[in-house]
Amino acid sequence: LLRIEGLTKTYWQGASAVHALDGIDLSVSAASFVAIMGPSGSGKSTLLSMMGLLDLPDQGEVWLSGQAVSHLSDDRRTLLRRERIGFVFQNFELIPTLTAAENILLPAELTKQAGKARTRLEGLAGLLGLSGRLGARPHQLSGGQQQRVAIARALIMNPLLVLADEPTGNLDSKSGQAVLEILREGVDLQGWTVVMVTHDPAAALYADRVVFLRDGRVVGEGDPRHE
Amino acid sequence: LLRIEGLTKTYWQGASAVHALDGIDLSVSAASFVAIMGPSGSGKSTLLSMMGLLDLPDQGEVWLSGQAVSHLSDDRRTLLRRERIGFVFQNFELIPTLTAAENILLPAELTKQAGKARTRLEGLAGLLGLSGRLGARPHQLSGGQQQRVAIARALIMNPLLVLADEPTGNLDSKSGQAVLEILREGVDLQGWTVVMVTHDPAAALYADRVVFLRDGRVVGEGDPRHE
Ligand SMILES: Nc1ncnc2c1ncn2[C@@H]1O[C@H](COP(=O)(O)OP(=O)(O)OP(=O)(O)O)[C@@H](O)[C@H]1O
Ligand SMILES: Nc1ncnc2c1ncn2[C@@H]1O[C@H](COP(=O)(O)OP(=O)(O)OP(=O)(O)O)[C@@H](O)[C@H]1O
Ligand SMILES: [Mg+2]
Ligand SMILES: [Mg+2]
Repeated sequence: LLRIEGLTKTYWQGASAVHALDGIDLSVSAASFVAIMGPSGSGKSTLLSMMGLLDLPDQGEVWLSGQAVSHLSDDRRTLLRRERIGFVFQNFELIPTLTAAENILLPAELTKQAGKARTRLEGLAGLLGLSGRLGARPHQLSGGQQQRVAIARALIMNPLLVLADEPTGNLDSKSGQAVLEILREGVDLQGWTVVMVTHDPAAALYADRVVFLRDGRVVGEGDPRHE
Repeated sequence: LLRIEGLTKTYWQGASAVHALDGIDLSVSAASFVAIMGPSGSGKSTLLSMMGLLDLPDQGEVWLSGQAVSHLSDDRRTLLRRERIGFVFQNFELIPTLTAAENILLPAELTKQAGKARTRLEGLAGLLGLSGRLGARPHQLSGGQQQRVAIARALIMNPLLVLADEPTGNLDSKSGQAVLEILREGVDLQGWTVVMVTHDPAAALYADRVVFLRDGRVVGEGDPRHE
């Protein structure tokens, strides 16, 4: 479903270069669950933003469902992203003036599919332990509640590709497990493709495959259950 | 060093009450390391903000070094906080227009002790793996790098009391261990008092004592190494 070849991204800090991605090749089959692990600063969030068409690489290409996508126009990338990709940001990125429910339904509003999403909202909120907090604004929610709102927003449109950047970092083990089970079930029952960045080896156990990053490169991979 | 009695805090969501803290009693000895754990939404961040004099309880009192502090004037609480407390926020709260170095030195600037802090900056940044990133602004840093900048800012003035809200949530195990070792050494060698909220049982192992919260109350406590 998702293929990446020769992906390179360099940021400039004054005169010095930060090689955030240094030639990444990666293939992700449809309906699979991949975990990405690696040290802080190794390029995980940058890689995920390339997969999510949020940012353009300096070199290399991203294919989504066989279509080369990383050099499409802004508008076309935005359209693709809204229709097919659910993105959970490392810093949640919730809109402070909207309630939890409005934040979650935002992708649906933007793609004119609000009706379908509203029917799913209650069930999804229930699974994530957010019932009763849907009317609150982000600053009125705990860190873990905000993280779960960000997760619900990524999942509300039953996306083809779910990209989750450390989705359980602020969650206790019980809420974290609930999230990982939702992702696993989405893959097994709904055919989602999930790519999850995580620092937690226990979270990686829910994936079919783990890819290890270091200094902007893939340095290894394996099956989390047969190491 | 720190004592809390009968602490209560209720937030209002329209007509319904959220009992964030529901009568908390807690004592923390000087030069000790306490971990606070509990489900998402159980009141950990709210409790920490009371301890840090960032917020006022509805009922109850907080004593710092024997002085009742929670009902002092805003100015007096701000002064105490700046002189004696280092606070690591769950969402980092870095100032986007300042560099990492400027963010870290901010407490020192505010208390006119910039000289002392500058001599400590390099060593602390080195321990936290931030050397070379000190000139970057927050949006140019990875999630874990931002978290480490927030930690450095809390520690730069060698504070009496360190309050850390999930300080390793965005860190890989190696960076996380470095942070926990810095906190442990601060307690053992510099006499810091550290209260750390965490979801990670491995992080709690560095503490002398774990306090468990649920629905705004203390429901248990223990020695993390002799459970
Ligand atoms: N300003 C506010 N207005 C309304 N409710 C609030 C406000 N701040 C916190 N709450 C609620 O108080 C409860 C406790 O919040 P708190 O942030 O202390 O939880 P927490 O234990 O830190 O959770 P987490 O592990 O998710 O960070 C939550 O239900 C939260 O939604
Ligand atoms: N806009 C930017 N300008 C300059 N450098 C950047 C920018 N964005 C990211 N970087 C740098 O690129 C490197 C990779 O960042 P990235 O956010 O992908 O790391 P990460 O693996 O997600 O780390 P973490 O586990 O801490 O979240 C880091 O060294 C970071 O400082
Ligand atoms: Mg990241
Ligand atoms: Mg919290």
